[in-house]
Amino acid sequence: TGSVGTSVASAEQDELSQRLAKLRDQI
Amino acid sequence: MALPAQLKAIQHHLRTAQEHDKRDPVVAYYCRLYAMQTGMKLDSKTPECRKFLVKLMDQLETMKKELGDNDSINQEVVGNAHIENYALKMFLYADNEDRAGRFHKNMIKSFYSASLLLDVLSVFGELSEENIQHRKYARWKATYIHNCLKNGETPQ
Repeated sequence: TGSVGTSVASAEQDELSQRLAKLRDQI
Repeated sequence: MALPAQLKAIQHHLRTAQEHDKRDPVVAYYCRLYAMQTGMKLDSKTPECRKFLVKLMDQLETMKKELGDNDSINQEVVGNAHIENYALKMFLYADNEDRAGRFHKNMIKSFYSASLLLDVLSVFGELSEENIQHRKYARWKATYIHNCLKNGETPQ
């Protein structure tokens, strides 16, 4: 469960970063 | 949604955003954008922080859709000028009251809000030296005058 939890967390972090970049028209 | 303790450093910027949702949605939008960026640096790992930041991102995307035709939102260089003008207007109001010897809650709040909005300016890039000084002075003045009034002393 530890590694699954970590990968979910980093996937969600990546998604947030992408949404932020898109919000600022930086992608 | 309650602000997780790890994100305490952005609570006043988020409150300033709420106060401006009706008064000046552009200010509200950039306060939330600053809170988002800062929040992601503070803690985007723990589940409650991630959940909070996802909700904040939802709000930002909705605001961007609602305000999309506003140049201050779709051209960040215009947004930068908007926030800087607003912050300096608040600073000058508080500074005039201070120089006139009129000390009250409103002017303290204006000094403090000006310092928060100068934080927000950093979403557009490095702050100028002048704005760094303004931010430091405004935050110091807000704290100093607040403490004087709390202790029944007259600020110098």
